[in-house]
Amino acid sequence: MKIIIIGLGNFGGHLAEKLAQRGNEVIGVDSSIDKVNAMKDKLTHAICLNATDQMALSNLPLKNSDIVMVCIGENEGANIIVTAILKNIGVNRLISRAINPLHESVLQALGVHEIVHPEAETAERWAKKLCLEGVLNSFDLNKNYSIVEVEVPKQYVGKTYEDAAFKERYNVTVLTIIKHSEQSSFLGKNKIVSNVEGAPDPNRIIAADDVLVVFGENNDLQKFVRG
Amino acid sequence: MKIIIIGLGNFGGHLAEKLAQRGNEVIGVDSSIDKVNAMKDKLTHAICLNATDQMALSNLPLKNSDIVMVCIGENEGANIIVTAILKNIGVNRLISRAINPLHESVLQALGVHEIVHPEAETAERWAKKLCLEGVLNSFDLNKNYSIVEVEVPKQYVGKTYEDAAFKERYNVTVLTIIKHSEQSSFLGKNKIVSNVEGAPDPNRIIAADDVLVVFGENNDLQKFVRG
Ligand SMILES: Nc1ncnc2c1ncn2[C@@H]1O[C@H](COP(=O)(O)OP(=O)(O)OP(=O)(O)O)[C@@H](O)[C@H]1O
Ligand SMILES: Nc1ncnc2c1ncn2[C@@H]1O[C@H](COP(=O)(O)OP(=O)(O)OP(=O)(O)O)[C@@H](O)[C@H]1O
Repeated sequence: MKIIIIGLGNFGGHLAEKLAQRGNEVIGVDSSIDKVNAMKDKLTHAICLNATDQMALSNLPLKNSDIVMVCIGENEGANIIVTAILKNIGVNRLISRAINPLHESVLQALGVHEIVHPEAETAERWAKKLCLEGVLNSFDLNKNYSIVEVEVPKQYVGKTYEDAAFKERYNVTVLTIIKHSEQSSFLGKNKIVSNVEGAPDPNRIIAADDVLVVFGENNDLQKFVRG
Repeated sequence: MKIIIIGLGNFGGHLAEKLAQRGNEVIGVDSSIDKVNAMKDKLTHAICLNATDQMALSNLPLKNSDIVMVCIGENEGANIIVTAILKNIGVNRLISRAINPLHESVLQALGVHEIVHPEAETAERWAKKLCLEGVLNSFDLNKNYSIVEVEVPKQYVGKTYEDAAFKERYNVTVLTIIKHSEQSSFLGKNKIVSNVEGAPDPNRIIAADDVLVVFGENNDLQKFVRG
C-alpha cells in the first residue's frame, strides 16, 4: 500500500518504519530535519516540511495514497490544522492521532472516524496484563469472551490432559500448547523461540513449562487462571 | 493489588485509572498539581511530589506495594533518576517506561527487566492492523502462528461451512463465529453488541455478516483473508 505518515515522533516514526518493513511504500513527513534524516534510509521517502502549510502539503501524492495518517502528538493545534487541511483536500483514508478527549471530539466533528490513542491503548493493554497474573497475553473476542495465553496452573503438572479435564472443570477450551525454548544464535546471544504444538493429546502429560492457549468466558478464565 | 504509578501523563494517567477501575489500590504521583487534582477522585490517593527527591519518594509505601511503575515520559533524565532511586530502595516489582533505545539500555543496565514502550507498542499493533485488510483484530501466538478475527471472505457467503471447507482449502481452523448486532439502549444511543456463537455447525449457511475467529500459520491466514 501507499502510505503517508505525518509526524515522525516516537509513534509516527515507529509506525512508518514497521509499515515499510512489511513492504509498503511509505512517505514520512516531519518539520524537524533531524527526524527526517533519522528516517531517510528506512522509508521510501522522508520529507522535511511544515504540514500546516497547505501549499507544501498539497505537493505530496495525497490523492494517490491509500492511507494518510496524522501522527503529530504534543502539538494539538498543528494536529488539528493538518487534519482539517487533509479533510478539505480529500484523501482516500484519513487516520488521526488524538491527544485527549477534547481533541478527539474536535477530530470527530471534522469527520475523522479512525482515531489512534497510542498512550491510552497501551495503558489499557498493560492494565489488563497486570491484573491477570500468569496470563502472558490476551485477546478479547467481545465483552465476555477472550482467548488467553497462560502458564499451566501448577497443581496439574504431572497429570494427563484428560485427567486435568479443564473443559469439564472450568468450562474453558484448550486450543493449543506453546513451548518456549531458548536458542543460542551463532552470535552467542540467546533468543526465545516458541513452538505452537496444536491441541493436546488427551494422554499427554502436563509439563511445568507448558503454555496453554485457552478460550472461554472471562469469569471461567479467571477461575482457571487462579487455579 | 497495591500499585504506585509515578507520572500521570497520558500513559500513566490512563493506566492508573484503568487499574483503579479494576479494583486495585492505586496511588498516583506527579509533580504537577493539575495532574494530581485531575486524578484525585479516580484513584485511592493522588500525591503531588517530585519523584527525583529521594526523601519525598521514600515516604510512599514502596515496600508495601506489589508494583511500582515509572511512567514519566519526555523527561528521560527524571525517569532514569527515579528508576535508580527505586532500584536502590528495592521494591517488589519495578516497571519503567522507555523513551528510546538508548534510554532502554540504561534501564536494563540498572537491572530493570520489565519495560513499557507505549508509542512503539501501539505503532506495532496498528502496522499489523493496517496491513491485514478485513482483519478486525489479531493475536500473535508466536512468530508464525496467530489467531485473527476476520469478516468471512465474500465468495463463500451462501455456502455451508462444510462446503467452504476452510481447513482443507487453507489449512486454517475456525474456532468460533461472532455476530455483531446494533442494540439501542434506552437512552436512544446505538451500541454494538457482539455474540460469541461457538464453532460452526458444518451444515450452517455462511452469512455475509459472520465474523470468524480463525487460527493458523500466518502465511495460510494471509491467503485465507485475501480469499
Ligand atoms: N506542523 C508540523 N509539521 C510536520 N511535523 C510536525 C509538525 N508539528 C510537529 N511535527 C512533528 O510531529 C512529531 C510528533 O509530535 P510531537 O513530538 O509533538 O509529539 P509527541 O507526543 O512527542 O509524539 P510521540 O509521542 O509520537 O513521540 C515530531 O517529530 C514533530 O517534529
Ligand atoms: N520528577 C518528576 N516527579 C513526578 N512526576 C513527574 C516528574 N517529571 C515528570 N513528571 C510527570 O510525568 C508525567 C508524564 O511525563 P511527560 O509529560 O514528561 O511525558 P509524556 O511523554 O508527555 O507522557 P505521556 O506520553 O504519558 O503523556 C507528567 O504528568 C509529568 O508532570
